Amino acid sequence: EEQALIIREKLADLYESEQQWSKAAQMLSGIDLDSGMRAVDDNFKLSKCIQIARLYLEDDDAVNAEAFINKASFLVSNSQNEVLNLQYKVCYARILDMKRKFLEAALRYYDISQIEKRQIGDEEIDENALEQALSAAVTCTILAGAGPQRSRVLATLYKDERCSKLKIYPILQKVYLERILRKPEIDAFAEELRPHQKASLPDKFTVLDRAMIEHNLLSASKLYTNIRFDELGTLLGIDPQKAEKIASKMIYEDRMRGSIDQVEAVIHFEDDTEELQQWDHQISGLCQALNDILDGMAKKGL
Amino acid sequence: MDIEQKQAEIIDQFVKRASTCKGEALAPIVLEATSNPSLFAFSEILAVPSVAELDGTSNSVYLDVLRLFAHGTWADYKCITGRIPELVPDQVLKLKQLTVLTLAETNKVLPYDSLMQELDVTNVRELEDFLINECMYAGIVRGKLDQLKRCFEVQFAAGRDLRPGQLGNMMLTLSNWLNTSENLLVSIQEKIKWADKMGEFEKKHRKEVEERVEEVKKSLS
Amino acid sequence: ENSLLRQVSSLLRRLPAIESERFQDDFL
Repeated sequence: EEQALIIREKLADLYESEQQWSKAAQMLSGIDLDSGMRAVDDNFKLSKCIQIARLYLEDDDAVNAEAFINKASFLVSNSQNEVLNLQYKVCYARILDMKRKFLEAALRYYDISQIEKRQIGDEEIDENALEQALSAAVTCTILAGAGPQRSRVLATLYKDERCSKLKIYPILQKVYLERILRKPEIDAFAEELRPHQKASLPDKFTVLDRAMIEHNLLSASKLYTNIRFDELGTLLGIDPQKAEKIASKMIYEDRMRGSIDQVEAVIHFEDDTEELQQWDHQISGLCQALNDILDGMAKKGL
Repeated sequence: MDIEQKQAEIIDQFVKRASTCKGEALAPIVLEATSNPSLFAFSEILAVPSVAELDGTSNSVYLDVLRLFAHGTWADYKCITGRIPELVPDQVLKLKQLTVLTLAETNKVLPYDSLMQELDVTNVRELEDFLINECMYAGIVRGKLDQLKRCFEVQFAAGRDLRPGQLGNMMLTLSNWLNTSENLLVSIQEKIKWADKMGEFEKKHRKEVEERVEEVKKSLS
Repeated sequence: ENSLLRQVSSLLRRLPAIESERFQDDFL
C-alpha cells in the first residue's frame, strides 16, 4: 500500500502539471485512507481529502468536491493544523458558491476575509487574497435570494469599511439601499461573475437574472403601495406573467410581504408594519427632525 | 437634515465664489449652481451683495434665474422663457425636482395627473421613473407610489427657500401645533385624573361590598 | 438662517403623518 500510495501521488502530480485536475483527483481518491493494514495519520487523511476536493473544484466539479470535503468535515474539528483548516474553509466556501448556496458561501467567505494572521504555517496570507474573499462574499450576497436574511448580511458588509474600497462597492451600496438596479449596472456586475454564477436555470432565466429580478421586485415593494403587473413587467424588464410568478413565490416564501389580485392584475405591497406602527414611525421621524433643528439652533447660539 | 448637510458645503463654495465676482462674471457661477445635482437652495447665494446688485442692470437675467430656482416652478419658467436664457438639461431636471418640492408643500397626496401636467410628462412610466430616480433616490422626497389611486403619497419632502410672506404662515402653523399639543396634554392630564378617581371609587366600593358581605355572614352564623 | 428655515419648512410638512383610508380606520 505504501508503494501504491507513492505511485498514485506521483501520477497525480503529473496530471496536475498537465492541468488534468479531475484525473489527478481520481488518482488520489484511489488511495485507501481507511486501510486496516497500516496506521494513517488523521492530518494526512485530512490533507488528501482537501487536496482531492480542490482538484475537483478546478474542474468546477462541485459534486465530487463536496463528497471529499464532507469526509474532511469529520477530521477538521480535531485538526490543529492551521494551514489545512484554512484550506478546508476556502474549499467549503467555494463548494457552497458553486452549489448556489450563496448566502452560506457569503458568510464563509466573509469569515475568511477577516483572518488576522498574515502567516499561517508556511503560507503567507496576502491582502489581495483577503480582498478577493471579501469581494466573493459581496458577490455571493448580491446573488443570494432577496429577503430578510440577505438584508442582514448586506448590512454587515456595507458597514465594513473595507468594502468601500472594493470595485464592487457601488453595486453593494445600491443593493443595500434597496434601490432598483438598471441594465448597465447589472451588465457591469455580470462581467465580474464566474460561469456558474451566470448559468441558466430551468425557467430560462440565469442565476444572475433571477437575483436581479428578485432584488428589483423587493426594491419596487419599498417604492410602491401597489403596482399593475404590466407596469411591474416593464420595470423589471420581463413578461408580466413571469413577474407575477416570481412575486408570488417570494410572498409564499415570506421573503416579501404582499398580496396578488389576479382579477385586477395588481400586486399590493403590504408594509412590514401596521398602519398605526407606521404612523408611530413617522411621528418618531418628525421628533428626530425637530431635535435636529433645535440642535442646529443651539449651535448657532439661537 | 441630510440634504442640508450635503448642500451646506456646496452653498459655502458658491457663496465664496460669488463674493469675489461682479456682473457678467457671475453668469457661469449661476449656471453651475443651478445645474449642481446636490444643490437645492439658493437663498444664501441670492443674499451675496454682488448678486443682489445685478438687479436693474443688463445682467439682471442671472438674478432672475437664481430667483426662479429659489422660489419658482417649471410652470413659472414656461411663463418667462423669453426673458431668461434657455435652461440646459441639468437645470431643467433641477427645476422639475424643485417643482415637486413645491407641490408637496401644499398637498400630502399628489395626483399623477397634476404631476404630469406640472412636469410636462406624458406618461405614467416616465413620471414614476422621474419620481423614483430623480426625487426619491436623490433623497429630496420620500413616499409611496399608488398606481391604483394614481397618486404619490409624500412622507417627507426637503424644504425649499422661503418665499416672501411664507414666514407668517409657518409661524401660524407652529403656533397651532403648540396650542393643539398643549390642549392635548391638558386633555390627557384630565383623563389620567378621571381614571385615578374612578380607580379609587372602584376600590372603595369593593371594600364596602366586602364589609357588607362579612356583616351578613356574621349575622347569619 | 436660511438653512434652519428650510428645515422648519420641511418639518411642517411632515404632519399629518399619514393620510390614507386604511390609517383612518386604524386610528379611529
